[in-house]
Amino acid sequence: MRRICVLAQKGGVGKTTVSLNLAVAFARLGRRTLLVDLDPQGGVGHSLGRDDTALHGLADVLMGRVAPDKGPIRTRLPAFSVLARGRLDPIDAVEYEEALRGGALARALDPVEPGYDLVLYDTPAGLGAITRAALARAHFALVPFQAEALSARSVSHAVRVVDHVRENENPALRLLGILPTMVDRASADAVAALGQVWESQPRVLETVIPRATIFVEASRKGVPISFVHGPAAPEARRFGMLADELEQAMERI
Amino acid sequence: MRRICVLAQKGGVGKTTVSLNLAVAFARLGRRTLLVDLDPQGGVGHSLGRDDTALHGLADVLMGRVAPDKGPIRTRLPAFSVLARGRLDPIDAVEYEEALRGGALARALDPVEPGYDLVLYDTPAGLGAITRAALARAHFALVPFQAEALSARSVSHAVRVVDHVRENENPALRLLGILPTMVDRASADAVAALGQVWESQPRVLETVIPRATIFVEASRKGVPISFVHGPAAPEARRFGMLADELEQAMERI
Ligand SMILES: Nc1ncnc2c1ncn2[C@@H]1O[C@H](COP(=O)(O)OP(=O)(O)OP(=O)(O)O)[C@@H](O)[C@H]1O
Ligand SMILES: Nc1ncnc2c1ncn2[C@@H]1O[C@H](COP(=O)(O)OP(=O)(O)OP(=O)(O)O)[C@@H](O)[C@H]1O
Ligand SMILES: [Mg+2]
Ligand SMILES: [Mg+2]
Repeated sequence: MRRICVLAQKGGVGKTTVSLNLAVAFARLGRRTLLVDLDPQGGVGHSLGRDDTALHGLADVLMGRVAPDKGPIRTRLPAFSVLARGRLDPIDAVEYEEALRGGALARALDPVEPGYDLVLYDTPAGLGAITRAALARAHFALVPFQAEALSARSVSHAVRVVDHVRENENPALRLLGILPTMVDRASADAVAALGQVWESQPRVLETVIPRATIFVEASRKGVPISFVHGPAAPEARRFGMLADELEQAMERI
Repeated sequence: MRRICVLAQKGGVGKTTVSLNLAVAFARLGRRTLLVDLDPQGGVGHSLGRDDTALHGLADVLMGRVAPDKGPIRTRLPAFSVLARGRLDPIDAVEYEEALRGGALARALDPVEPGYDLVLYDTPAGLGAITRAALARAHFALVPFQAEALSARSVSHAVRVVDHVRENENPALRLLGILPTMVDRASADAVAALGQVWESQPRVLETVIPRATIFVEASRKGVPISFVHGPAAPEARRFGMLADELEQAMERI
């Protein structure tokens, strides 16, 4: 079982889109995969539930409403399960973040994670307490980088925090890679930003995720591309290539 | 003196871009305006400083390195000052967020805010502790809404939190408006998202901020459009229209 933490200081760079589509890609490779939504925003699976009933999830486990082993929900893809955020009023976001510190995350996750080959953590924007709690228990860190200017500067901040956590709390943690996302090759700004991160950062991944409107629609529902357009869709296959690249990287680093 | 808190649960919807360009627009109307960067990410003014020296700012005030009255920095536009984030190592983001709770924000800001007509608060993504601390002292809340799907759902969460703060902590707080940003009128998805928020939300503003590459380049430097392209640039004038609309709104609500 290996845990991959998906993090980025910058907002809206594709953390959730990457977490969701990559988890599905690993599952299609036959890995038993769990996606854990650690963002109080709850972007994963909000449309996987029935009607307006939110999926139960981590918040329910933390509050004792659901037992840890009942937290994860199997999706229509048997190898892919989701531990959604669950029921949380946005006015309680501060308390929720505090609840995720200390030992609570371990109590919620330790009973279930061993049953999977891969666990992915989707995190909130920023390098705050929830991101740090996730990094403290992760094996790998994956940093989406929106091929646009502000994102490049914040990539180095994320890498600095990963290094710090490895040196001070979690020696097992490795930077798995920087993943260019929303790449619009027609944009000079995007290409320049990509060039800048190639020059300044180690471990920029070969696979890039292109900018494509197909993602916007799938994200609106909190579902993966392949659930909407099928696993043969080019963008779904791109995540398959990413999963391959990451599996090889996890072997050797 | 009136305080406007710019907030949104969703990342990357334009909070910082709006805060910066709107502050300049108010200043050009003759209002003495202070922009306070409350985001540990520090997106405001990182290129206004010399070489690689970060501007001093709120973090330096909180740490006692700089006196509160020395925190704000006047920009080349005399009516526009910035209280930047200041010197902060990303590994200290959690401590910084904790430091901004309790009375520390008041101690840093109360000595300086009365000298301005308008104070704008740029906040981190999410509805967490920093956003709540800002709302607890603000007169108005402005919620940028990226004309795209996920952003619509999170607008209602932000409005819920604003209502809660008004009812429980800060009776002076008013929702100033929902501001459509990055509007690409050629995109059916964007238009649909706009329609959805028009139907479901009160106080959607008339002025919208169009999607335009000119913003990407200015944001890369953390500077307003008009500093790069002059106050006559169409996008800068659009923020002038927004400032007018908001001034009228502040009069009557
Ligand atoms: N490759 C892509 N092409 C086009 N749009 C994309 C792509 N990836 C993500 N998006 C869109 O960009 C927006 C932000 O994506 P997403 O929510 O995954 O980012 P995030 O980093 O998780 O944001 P947050 O900081 O709020 O957690 C969404 O509307 C999503 O649909
Ligand atoms: N109207 C616009 N048109 C095109 N791009 C825009 C527009 N407004 C903002 N952007 C770009 O979108 C990105 C995100 O903007 P910005 O940083 O202002 O959002 P934010 O909500 O403050 O993000 P965060 O959640 O990280 O604080 C930036 O690269 C910015 O240049
Ligand atoms: Mg997300
Ligand atoms: Mg911002």
